[in-house]
Amino acid sequence: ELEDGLDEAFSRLAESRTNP
Amino acid sequence: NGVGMPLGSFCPPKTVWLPAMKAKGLEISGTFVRHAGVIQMEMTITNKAMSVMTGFAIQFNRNSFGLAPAGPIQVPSPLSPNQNIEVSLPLNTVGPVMKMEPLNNLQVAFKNNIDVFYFSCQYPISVLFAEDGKMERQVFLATWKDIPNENESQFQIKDCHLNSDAASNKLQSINIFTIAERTVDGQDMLYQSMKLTNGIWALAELKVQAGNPNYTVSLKCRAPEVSQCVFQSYEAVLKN
Repeated sequence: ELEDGLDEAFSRLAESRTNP
Repeated sequence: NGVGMPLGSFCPPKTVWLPAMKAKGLEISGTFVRHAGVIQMEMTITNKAMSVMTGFAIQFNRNSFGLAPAGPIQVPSPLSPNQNIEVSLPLNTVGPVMKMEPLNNLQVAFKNNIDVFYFSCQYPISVLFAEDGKMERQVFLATWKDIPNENESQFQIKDCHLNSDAASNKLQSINIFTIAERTVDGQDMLYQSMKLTNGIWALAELKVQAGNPNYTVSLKCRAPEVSQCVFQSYEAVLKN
């Protein structure tokens, strides 16, 4: 579950950096 | 790779640090390399004088990261006129510290039987990237968030034709580790970490877009003055 959460968090980070 | 270097070690070409005309015939060219955790100063020492040279010794001034010779320099002597010799000097990072400008500047005193000579050279900061510089993913996310935006620097690497996997592999050879990779709107975003020998961590985002030879590196570090040198290492290894 922690791993899924981290995967999700990296996706959000990448999204936020591409479309701030 | 430099001649004779193990595969995987990044070794910039040697440059002349001390020209013979400034050192009574002693010429020194050199570079720095890190392999398997050992930092080495690789030098070619040439005798361009008309008499033999003996009694070689080296000393560093205090510097930003405490780089220091791990032992005395071993130069087989005498060195005859027109003879040159390759010398590897292992270094450690427990010497005295003083912040230099630029940060990676090293002032060296080099002695032989003729005189003492002084020169400055710059080492790639990547020789200080530790083998255990891969940050835990959770710690990376928290740290990235925690470091203020003012501490973020952005750089462009122009004219780079690697894909993101090749870039990631090259960077790993200098202990820059990819922790996560995401593709958003056709852009590969690589999240990376590295740790300097003095315990300073740097976090990076490398943006690679298919068909665009210009990469963007964003660096976040609690000591933002290292970012410029870190960027130079990205550029050197990716364009090598």
